[in-house]
Amino acid sequence: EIILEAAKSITQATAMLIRAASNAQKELV
Amino acid sequence: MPTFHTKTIAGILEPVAQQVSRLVILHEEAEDGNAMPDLERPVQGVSKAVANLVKVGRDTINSSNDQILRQDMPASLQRVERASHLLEEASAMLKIDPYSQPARKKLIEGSRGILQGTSLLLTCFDESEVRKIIRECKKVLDYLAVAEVIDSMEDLVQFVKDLSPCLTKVSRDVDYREKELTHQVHREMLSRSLESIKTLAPVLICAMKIYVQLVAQGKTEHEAAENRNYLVHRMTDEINEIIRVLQLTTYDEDEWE
Repeated sequence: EIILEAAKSITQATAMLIRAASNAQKELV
Repeated sequence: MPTFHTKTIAGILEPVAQQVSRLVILHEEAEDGNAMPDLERPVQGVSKAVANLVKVGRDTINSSNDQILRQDMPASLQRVERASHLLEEASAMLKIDPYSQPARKKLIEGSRGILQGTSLLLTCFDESEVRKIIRECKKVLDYLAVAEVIDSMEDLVQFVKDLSPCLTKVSRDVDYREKELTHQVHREMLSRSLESIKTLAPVLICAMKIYVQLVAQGKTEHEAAENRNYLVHRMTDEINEIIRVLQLTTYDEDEWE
């Protein structure tokens, strides 16, 4: 279904964003 | 980490659920934190994906004849859109101040919102798919309800012609659904009922044939009718059990506990 693919794209993009944001924090922990 | 109801939903949400949890932990442990990198590009990536989902979601709503989906899905799309705006705001604030605490909070809130909104949307869609299977199950129930009034071979042939494609579809859909569920007990319940139906269906047709033949020969058909009725009731019970289990969620069980 197209809607499942669209939802998958969102979660993938969000996971990429969070990875970028948390990499900077990881160095400090 | 929540338990997702189907493998498809888990496959879509689990990776981002893990990332959100990780971000929250890192944010709490790091307190002031390092300077945030420029998040404009990854945030744009999310915004584009959200815009696409909203478009696809609206198309789904407009083309669906499922009133519950039409009523429930817009809220999940709005949730995802709001979350996307929070991420855009966070990105803009971090550009000005890479140490901004409110921006970090927006980032976490936005990420959680994406997760929750997407989860809502997928649940909404999934429930609609379940309702489609239930509609097919109810068609089988409707056919079973007339089994007791069939007393000629001609009507029996028509009955089999009507029931067979419906049963085949229910069987295929329930089998697929059973494999999709993450809850082992629900899977076993569906599988058991489906197997019973597959066994009972040819026996029922046979019992109906015996009844029709006895009627044609003018012989006493009381026992044959009882046997047929018993099989109709057994099949009806199994279909009703499938309908009940299809509607169960992990949430229901948590409530029972």
